[in-house]
Amino acid sequence: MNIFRLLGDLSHLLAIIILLLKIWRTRSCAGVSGKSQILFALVFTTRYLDLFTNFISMYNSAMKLIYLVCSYATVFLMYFKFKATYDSNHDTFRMEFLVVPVGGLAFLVNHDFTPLEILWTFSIYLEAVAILPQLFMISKTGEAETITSHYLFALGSYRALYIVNWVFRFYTEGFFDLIAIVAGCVQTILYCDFFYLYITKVLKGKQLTLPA
Amino acid sequence: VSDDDSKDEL
Repeated sequence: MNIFRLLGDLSHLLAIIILLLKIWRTRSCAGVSGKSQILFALVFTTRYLDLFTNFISMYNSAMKLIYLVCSYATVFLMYFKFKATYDSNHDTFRMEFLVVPVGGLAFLVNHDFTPLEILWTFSIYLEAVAILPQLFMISKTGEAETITSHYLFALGSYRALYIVNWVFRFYTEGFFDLIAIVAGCVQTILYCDFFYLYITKVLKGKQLTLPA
Repeated sequence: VSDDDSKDEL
């Protein structure tokens, strides 16, 4: 564990908590893409199958459990409890356009052709593009609530910090995982235009609006 | 190449 990975995990945890609290406290999931949340729940499910078979540390197991519980709780709140506030008209990105190619790629490009490894690879590839329905929804509505933009900033920062962690681990341990690194770079690049808008607008107290 | 070590990341 290094400080970059720890900060990355905390940023990820912060993002998940911000979103869950936003939906719970405002009793509304307006402006939030339910499809992205379903994809994130799928990412954690396929990545943490070894939760009970491969104990690494209390921290590792606790975080995996928290991520799983919070992501399913968010999906539950969005599609059941506060369903009336779910903006399905703007959340129209076709998930199958992501899941099918990612599933195929996981079969073709992986470290080891075993079920657990292919599912892990699938979760890595899927996580890289899971935010697309959310970014697509914001581009359709042309704006995002400030709290949602904080959520996205924390979520985007998490994988950016992981990239720094991978550079650090490469130089200190000689360790690298090309699949995770390439997918992590794609994932972070997808946030770039949002990061620009966040820093130039939200941090100046303005509403996050996309140029129409 | 990633040995089992890569699975210690979240």
